[in-house]
Amino acid sequence: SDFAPPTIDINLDDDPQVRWLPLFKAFDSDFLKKAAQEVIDSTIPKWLHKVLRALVKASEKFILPKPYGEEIRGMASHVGASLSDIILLNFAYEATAF
Amino acid sequence: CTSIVAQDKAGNLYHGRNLDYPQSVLRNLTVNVNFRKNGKISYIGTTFAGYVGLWTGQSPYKFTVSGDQRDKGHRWDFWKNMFSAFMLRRSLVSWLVRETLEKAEDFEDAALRLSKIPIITGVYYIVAGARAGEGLVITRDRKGPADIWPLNPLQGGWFRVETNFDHWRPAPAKDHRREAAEKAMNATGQEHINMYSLYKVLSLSPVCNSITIYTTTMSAASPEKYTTLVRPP
Repeated sequence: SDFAPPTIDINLDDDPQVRWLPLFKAFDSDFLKKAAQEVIDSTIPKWLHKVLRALVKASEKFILPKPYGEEIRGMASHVGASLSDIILLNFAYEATAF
Repeated sequence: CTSIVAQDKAGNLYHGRNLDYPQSVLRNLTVNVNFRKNGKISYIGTTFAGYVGLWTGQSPYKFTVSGDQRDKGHRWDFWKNMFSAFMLRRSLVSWLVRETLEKAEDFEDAALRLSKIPIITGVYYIVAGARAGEGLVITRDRKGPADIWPLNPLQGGWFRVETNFDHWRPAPAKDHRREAAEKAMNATGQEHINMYSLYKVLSLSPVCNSITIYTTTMSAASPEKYTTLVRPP
């Protein structure tokens, strides 16, 4: 049946790199890492993933505006995932047309 | 996705949305977020864990907003989106929603920002304010607005339904979400529309379907009523 999702508080006065930490009280980091991988794997073909990973790594400083870039960096560092993958995850959510 | 904005006979505005996405894992990643500034809630949104943008949100007492994908069904759209993001440094659709929730002063300001600021791909932004008449669907191209479709209660336009197709064109023959939602809204009637009846409309098949991840109902004038429920597969 329907269920209510968890609710978290994000303090915009906190540094963007740490403001999403409450997320990891509501969600297990390992689960998040696996789920992110599942979303990426089902959205982006493996051969393309490698290319995009390299492209994103080379250009992440230019494509991520504040404060979202810092927030994504903070999340990647906390989950222990590669920054490129968390950036691609954010694109993958938006890119269903692909 | 399906988004509906509606106005009742007393001028109250209601906004509901179904977010459809063909990945079941997202059900367990859905999260409501209270974004606070100086201890107070600045805005509220629903997103997926790991995703910093918003497709659904509310700025209390100002406006509510949802985004529906404008799917042209072209296989090269992904590349155009990536090109827009990387080379032209345009905003992701969901980042603009968040930025608007944070910065817009009121409904009009929100509508202007969501219409004009360049984004990486086409989309439908559905916006409702806190006062009578404040409701519209913005059809976006990458560079700016392609169409603005406001509520027009005096002429019978007391609600607007947006799925993933331009409202002035017929929906594809196999997609009956728009038709079913409009039929249900007309059956409900302006005198009986409220948060609960809107939720019922959004629960009808095929408006609510096998890939509907969550349903949110909201009303900017009553921010405490913001509700998101995750749907079973």
